[in-house]
Amino acid sequence: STVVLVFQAPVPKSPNENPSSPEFSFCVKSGDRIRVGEALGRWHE
Amino acid sequence: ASSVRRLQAKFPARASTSNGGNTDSQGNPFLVPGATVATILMLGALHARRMYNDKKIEEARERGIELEFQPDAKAAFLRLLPLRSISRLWGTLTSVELPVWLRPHVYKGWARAFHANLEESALPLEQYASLQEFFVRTLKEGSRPIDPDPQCLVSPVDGTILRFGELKGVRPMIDQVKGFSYSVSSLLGASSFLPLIAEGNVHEESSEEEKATTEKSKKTWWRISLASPKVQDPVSVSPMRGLFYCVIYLRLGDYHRVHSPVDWNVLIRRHFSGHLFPLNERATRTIRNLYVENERVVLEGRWQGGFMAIAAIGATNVGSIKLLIEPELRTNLPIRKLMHSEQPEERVYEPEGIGMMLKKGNEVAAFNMG
Repeated sequence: STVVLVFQAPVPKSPNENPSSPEFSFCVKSGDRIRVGEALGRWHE
Repeated sequence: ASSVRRLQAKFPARASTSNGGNTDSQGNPFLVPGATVATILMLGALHARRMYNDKKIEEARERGIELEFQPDAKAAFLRLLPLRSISRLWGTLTSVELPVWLRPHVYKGWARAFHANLEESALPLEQYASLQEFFVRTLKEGSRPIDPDPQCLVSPVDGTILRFGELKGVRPMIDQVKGFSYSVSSLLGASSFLPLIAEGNVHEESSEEEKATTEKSKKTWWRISLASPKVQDPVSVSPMRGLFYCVIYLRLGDYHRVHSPVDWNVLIRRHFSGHLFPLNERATRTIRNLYVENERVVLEGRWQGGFMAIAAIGATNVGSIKLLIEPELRTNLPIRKLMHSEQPEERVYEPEGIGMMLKKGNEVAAFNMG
């Protein structure tokens, strides 16, 4: 079985604009084993 | 075959019987044990071959070699098999109640074969009446701590990350494997309120959304609010939102319950009753549109970041999906009970526009055997 997650998350308006704007990034890589409750990605101010 | 030949050499009387010779070997005490041993050896050999192939693939992945899409005759043959009936039969077999003395042996064997962690089981092994019950077992309290960071999205399942990334363009696609992709709209359904964003162009995005708003004017307000957040929700103008995806594969030994990745409101459920192809690594390389063709349940809603959807996709051995928020939903039905339509069966959760609220880490669904 497989689960596919599709979601919106914050991204900066453009690469040159306001570096303090929140940006989502994944904290996993392909092939990683992950368990329920572990972070897939984070967004930071 | 070599095992059978060895057995035939060892017990010539049995061999002569199988060749239509005399019947003086009737009641040969070695006949049944011989067949059993041959079957066990064959299953062992198949399992060993599978483990070897998995190891080769893992090594290739570690070296950065990505396997390409390559359809073959075996994949074409799979389409001819009554996979739904096989899946349902497998479900029936695995739901047979086992004698109490046998349960620990069966479950420990399963755990050894598929690398399951028995120490996490919420109940003693003797209390799982069938393999099916054991398969969807819950875990001990605290086995899966939820990341407390409010600015993180957590994994909804135990599994292996296959793919992830950002979706771009007006028709976003997800790679099944290198060389073959499927559209997100096909996965979630044509009526999905998936926000389609034109790549890197804010003005274009606004006009797309305005157009979408006009086209969807007959739909309910919450659909519009998700399709065009800038019109309905001024707070969402800043920051911008990207559209992301993550594909997670659950192996047979994994914990098979699905949890909520964030705090969110589930607004709608869609059930697609498709095929039940296997979902293993080989199948992803050889069967086109695997995730789009297989039976699946899609939950859609919204969270503080915007749109959110989870698609739970069934396979031959793990064919049915049970929703905790809608226990009456039945999946993996016999073919005769299926609606003869390509349209998914939809349910909008009440109250409309709010739906069902789920907290991060709440259990949402479970995959069942067969």
